[in-house]
Amino acid sequence: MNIFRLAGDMTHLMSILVLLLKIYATKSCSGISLKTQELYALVFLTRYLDLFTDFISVYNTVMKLVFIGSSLAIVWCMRMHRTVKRSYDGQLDTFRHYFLVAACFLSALIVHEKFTFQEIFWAFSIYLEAVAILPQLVLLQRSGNVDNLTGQYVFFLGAYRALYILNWIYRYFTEQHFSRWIACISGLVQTALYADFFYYYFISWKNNSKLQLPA
Amino acid sequence: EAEAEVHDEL
Repeated sequence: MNIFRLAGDMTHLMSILVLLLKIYATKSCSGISLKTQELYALVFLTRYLDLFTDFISVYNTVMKLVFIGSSLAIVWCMRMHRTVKRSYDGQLDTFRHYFLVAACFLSALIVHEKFTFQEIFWAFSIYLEAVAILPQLVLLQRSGNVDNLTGQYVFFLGAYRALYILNWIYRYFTEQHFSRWIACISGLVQTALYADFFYYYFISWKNNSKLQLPA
Repeated sequence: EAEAEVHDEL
């Protein structure tokens, strides 16, 4: 474990806490893409298949349970909770995310570390996480003004993978045979997808104005 | 046969 990875995990946790705060405090999920939440639940479920077979550390296991539990709770809440689901922007959240799932699964069948059930699903989860934010970014562009908590949620979600890139650079220089090309390249693509969001988020922070994504 | 290393990252 290094400071970059710990910071990355804490930033990721922060993004989830901000999202939970928004939904529970405002009893609303307006501006949140249910499809992105479903993709993230799938990412965690397919990435942590080794939850009960490989014990790394208490921290690792606890964080995996937190990520799986919170993502499923958010999907459940947006689908089933009487008050929350009424505020879901279903007519704006129309990204065809099943194509993302299919494309990522096909890619995982072609590019993976080892042709085993667990490794293919791990690669699938890495590719899917890289594109999982797309429905959310599309929804933000369509829904015009973005409320603070939603903006912070997306910001922390993007920042965590950028910190992971620093972690991979650090591990590359400090560990002999460290090679995580699948995660590294996918992480670069994932962070690049946030580039324009980060730009508008910075502008809104600098001018102390409402976050506006151009349509 | 390089055994697939355990993924120690989240």
